[in-house]
Amino acid sequence: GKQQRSILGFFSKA
Amino acid sequence: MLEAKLDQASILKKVVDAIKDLVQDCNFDCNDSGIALQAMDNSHVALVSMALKAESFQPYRCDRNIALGLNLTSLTKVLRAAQNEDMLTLRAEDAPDSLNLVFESKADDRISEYDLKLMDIDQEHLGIPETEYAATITLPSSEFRRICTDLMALSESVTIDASKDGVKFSCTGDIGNGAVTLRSHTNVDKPELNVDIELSEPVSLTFSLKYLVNFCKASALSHQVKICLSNEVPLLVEYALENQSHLRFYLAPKIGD
Repeated sequence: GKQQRSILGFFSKA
Repeated sequence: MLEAKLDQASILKKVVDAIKDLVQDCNFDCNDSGIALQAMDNSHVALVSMALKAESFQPYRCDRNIALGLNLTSLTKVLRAAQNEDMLTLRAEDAPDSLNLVFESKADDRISEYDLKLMDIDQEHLGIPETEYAATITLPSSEFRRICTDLMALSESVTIDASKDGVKFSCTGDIGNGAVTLRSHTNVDKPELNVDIELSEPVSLTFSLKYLVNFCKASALSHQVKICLSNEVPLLVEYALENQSHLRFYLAPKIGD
């Protein structure tokens, strides 16, 4: 099935 | 120091109510442009981004940057003492140990005052890239909440397909399937019921309904909600407030197969 991604995979630490 | 007065306590009550189940401890970052918050949920799947612009307060004063480290459960306890119609003033020193909240009734001369202890929160900020979304859908916030709660009765996940035919929210569960399709719709008498779909290319993404239902707690803030999608990037759910203040939620998609 589909896996839940982390928001950290898209937005980088500023 | 910070001094920020809201004409209606209900704005802050509703914002905190909408995010307190997603985020427990967070900084209210205050500077001369207003009060902002950015926080992830514990599982790092969703991100909350709030901006209460200085123009949403009258008066607003903040001489230097102040981070108010707040436990939202504690803040909720204090805000419960405010009536929706009360004027609410937030005050803090430059390096504060506590946040002073004053609630003033407009109808009578009742003034209540609370001091809430603050905490040091080491919070990492995430850079959110500017995104030209492939699909932007504006719809009544009550409709979005209804779709999410109805589909959650069947499944943990919803697939949102936006195409020239409209936007389809569909799910598959153990007991069966469900789908709701909306098309652009203009109601001249009641524009808050409008559905507007702007599309540059078709999008299909899957999201956890548990988070979406949680975001819908913000429905009390605004009649309309804007949801923005592009393939393979987090969903943006935005509740707009007056003076360009807003409450935004970002949700990472489910990807695979």
